[in-house]
Amino acid sequence: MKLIMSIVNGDDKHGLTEALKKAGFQSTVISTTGGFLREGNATVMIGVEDARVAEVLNIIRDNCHRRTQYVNPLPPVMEPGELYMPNPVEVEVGGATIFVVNVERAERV
Amino acid sequence: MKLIMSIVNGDDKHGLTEALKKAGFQSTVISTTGGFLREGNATVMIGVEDARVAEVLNIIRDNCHRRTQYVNPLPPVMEPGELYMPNPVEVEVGGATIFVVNVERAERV
Amino acid sequence: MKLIMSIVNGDDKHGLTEALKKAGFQSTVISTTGGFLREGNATVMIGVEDARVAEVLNIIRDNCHRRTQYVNPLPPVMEPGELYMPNPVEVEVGGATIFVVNVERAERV
Ligand SMILES: Nc1ncnc2c1ncn2[C@@H]1O[C@@H]2COP(=O)(O)O[C@H]3[C@@H](O)[C@H](n4cnc5c(N)ncnc54)O[C@@H]3COP(=O)(O)O[C@H]2[C@H]1O
Ligand SMILES: Nc1ncnc2c1ncn2[C@@H]1O[C@@H]2COP(=O)(O)O[C@H]3[C@@H](O)[C@H](n4cnc5c(N)ncnc54)O[C@@H]3COP(=O)(O)O[C@H]2[C@H]1O
Ligand SMILES: Nc1ncnc2c1ncn2[C@@H]1O[C@@H]2COP(=O)(O)O[C@H]3[C@@H](O)[C@H](n4cnc5c(N)ncnc54)O[C@@H]3COP(=O)(O)O[C@H]2[C@H]1O
Repeated sequence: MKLIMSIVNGDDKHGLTEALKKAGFQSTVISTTGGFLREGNATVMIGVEDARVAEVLNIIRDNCHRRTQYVNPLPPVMEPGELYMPNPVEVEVGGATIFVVNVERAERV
Repeated sequence: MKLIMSIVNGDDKHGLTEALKKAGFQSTVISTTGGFLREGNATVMIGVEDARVAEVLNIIRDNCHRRTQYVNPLPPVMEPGELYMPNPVEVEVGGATIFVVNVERAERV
Repeated sequence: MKLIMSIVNGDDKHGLTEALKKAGFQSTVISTTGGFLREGNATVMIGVEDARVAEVLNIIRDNCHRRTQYVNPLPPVMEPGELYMPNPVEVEVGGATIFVVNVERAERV
């Protein structure tokens, strides 16, 4: 058994959980925040037998499209008098960052 | 050391963390959402020495009762003109879905 | 690759993610609740190559200061007629509780 933690763009979470459901996978969604943009995103947690991990990764690939957007990163904590000249950064958002972790033991009670 | 991720019904989270506290276990609660019902539930995270994993699993069993309820699953994303005839589904809720993960290294700073 | 789950005081989360960013580490923040105080805290999730785990742990140590505060733990579920005499407890908060978990496979799609 593996636990897949997939950090995805908030806009993609419903599409992803719907696609997982159709393929017979259960999932749990955690509302999370990105360390850089400090915007809301989502971490989708999927417990799945080892043999079906590749299938879940394909569903994530199909449902989480990477795209570019321009943003001003939030100002860092500043010393008084420092001027913050936001330099819009082109960031790629969407897509998914996926961590697959081994499950020693899984139970349903 | 193991990290126990236990997804439980939102109504059971206080009872569970209270029972864990009484038995000397620390825990952290994450508000989560089920992939199917899209209702709020809770994921209780418990870091515990290997030798006491079974004790924690017993506490989860005792505090998370499985019960049935009738629900209309949320309408899926639909094509225009499609009619959605919700078919109430009898689902079992409550209970707990538990993933036990190995901790390579634990620290308190 | 390791996934570091670091439960920190809510007041320390921005300082920590900022320091991680400056050192070139990405992170994701989960709003969580402590099982004992039932106050909001934060779980910072950091996926990092094995070779840089120690560096991340140092950054957490530097940015999460342990301090003492007096609190009344929330009343437990009580029988009718029982009197709750809150006994202020001196608890140490701040600091960080860190679990390092092995990642079998990491992907970006
Ligand atoms: N210092 C920097 N300079 C310039 N651009 C930067 C940057 N740090 C991040 N970015 C860009 O901003 C996007 C959003 O990052 P954020 O940290 O808000 O949101 C992240 C974070 O919540 C999570 N994430 C990614 N890698 C992670 C890791 N190793 N550990 C934990 N969370 C991670 O996935 C979300 C999306 O990451 P993704 O890499 O696709 O997309 C990132 C990346 O393209
Ligand atoms: N396609 C489907 N058709 C008919 N009934 C369905 C269904 N998918 C789920 N159900 C039923 O609905 C209940 C709630 O599912 P939900 O996804 O909202 O909430 C789930 C989800 O958040 C989590 N969960 C369960 N298995 C998981 C897994 N393998 N990975 C991640 N999260 C899981 O635990 C919660 C409770 O799960 P539990 O199995 O006890 O209870 C499930 C199950 O009895
Ligand atoms: N039964 C008890 N009697 C007296 N004092 C008690 C107590 N249980 C906890 N405390 C104290 O209260 C602080 C806050 O605990 P809380 O559970 O709200 O918030 C915790 C919890 O969310 C998390 N945590 C700590 N150990 C954990 C574990 N093994 N598993 C999961 N989460 C853990 O880290 C937060 C901070 O923990 P930390 O140990 O630094 O700080 C703890 C501890 O000093």
